[in-house]
Amino acid sequence: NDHEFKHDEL
Amino acid sequence: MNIFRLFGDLSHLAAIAILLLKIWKTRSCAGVSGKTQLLFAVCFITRYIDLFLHFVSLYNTEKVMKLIYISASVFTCYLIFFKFKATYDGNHDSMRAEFLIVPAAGLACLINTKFDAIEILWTFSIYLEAVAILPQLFLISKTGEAETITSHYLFAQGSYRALYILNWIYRYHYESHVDTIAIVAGVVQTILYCDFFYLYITKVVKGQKIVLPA
Repeated sequence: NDHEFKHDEL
Repeated sequence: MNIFRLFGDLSHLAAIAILLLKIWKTRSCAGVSGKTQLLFAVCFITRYIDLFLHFVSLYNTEKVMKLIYISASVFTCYLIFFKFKATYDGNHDSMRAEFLIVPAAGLACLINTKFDAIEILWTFSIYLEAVAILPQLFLISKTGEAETITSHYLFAQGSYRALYILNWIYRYHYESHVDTIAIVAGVVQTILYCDFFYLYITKVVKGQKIVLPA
């Protein structure tokens, strides 16, 4: 599911 | 990536490097809370668990940074609890870490973005990081002073999340990106440093040592 919330920070 | 996040990560790296150098050069971890370092190691491992779940191509700087954070924090714990154990100030490092870990774990199960293992671990890591510095601040209040190098470590460590707050403001404004859990925890984390920041700015910058009660 592309709406998957990605935590893109360290 | 924006300037605030870049300097935030650099400040975080600097903090880890300062502490490692202090312990390695002075061959002593006096004035350093082993519990805080353990909590940080737990934060990194639970937050970057994806590194262990599937192989990651190391050319990606973010993955390299994650590996540096995990290995540096584990190595710091090794120095404190094994190599220079004789200099570890266990009597003053007496804040109960369980009082920080259990509430963070409980809250992570209650307030999270998605109830799945990876997301709960990430949320736990965020909540734990917000309070992980408390044993270190507690130790300084017990010993009544902080070595200048330890003050620099704390300043870099506190500045990292303060810069992340600016990063979140930037990302909200330009990318309409909002990660509420990280923001709330980051604000709490930075507030915990306010007292120290005041002492650092008024004392250490003038070359004086931090002695409590101020």
